[in-house]
Amino acid sequence: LSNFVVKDEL
Amino acid sequence: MNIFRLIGDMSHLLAIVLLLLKMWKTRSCAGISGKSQILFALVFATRYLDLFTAFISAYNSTMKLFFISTSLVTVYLMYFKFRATYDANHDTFRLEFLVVPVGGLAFLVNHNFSPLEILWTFSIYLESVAILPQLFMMSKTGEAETITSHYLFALGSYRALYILNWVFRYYFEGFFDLIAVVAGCVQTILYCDFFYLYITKVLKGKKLSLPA
Repeated sequence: LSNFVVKDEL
Repeated sequence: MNIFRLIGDMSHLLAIVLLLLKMWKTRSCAGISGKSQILFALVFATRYLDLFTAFISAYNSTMKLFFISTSLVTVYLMYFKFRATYDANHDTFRLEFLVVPVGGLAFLVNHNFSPLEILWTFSIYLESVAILPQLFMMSKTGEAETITSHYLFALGSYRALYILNWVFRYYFEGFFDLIAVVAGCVQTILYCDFFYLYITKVLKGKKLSLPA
């Protein structure tokens, strides 16, 4: 899970 | 957040509200592809799992919860409450022809080989083609109700506005997500034929009927 790049778009 | 992104999100929101209103007011889901709606529910369910792992903003979380819940309500209305009005005979697109290749592609082409990232990628690819069962259904019946064409126009405009948002973000923020951009362009291109018919017919007060 830690490898997930946070996405700010929907 | 820029103006294109905001109008894009509002357009997406409007599309969903229009669809729910159409179904609720007419007590019918005639002309709507349940298969496309199942795909949209799958898109939201696989994309917004980060609701549990990252907090971005109240706006972001609220919209995610809205999209997930309304997509489930839509599927419920179509397959349970208004099932008698569902036009299954014309909704014959085979979902496995989309879900299987898209799943394979998400495994092969992603930013990071981790469960959440693969599911996000799957969701982005799936969204780009999720409207195909709806377009296929309309090509079989040869027409669409005016409210359905407003719904589709708002839904298609949303990703087109996101493309403008990505151009803006590339120039002003140096932000660039190749997967989202390519999938977003594919998604928008699929709507072009519909956009043309919408502008030349529906906006001039005519019902959307497809050339034979």
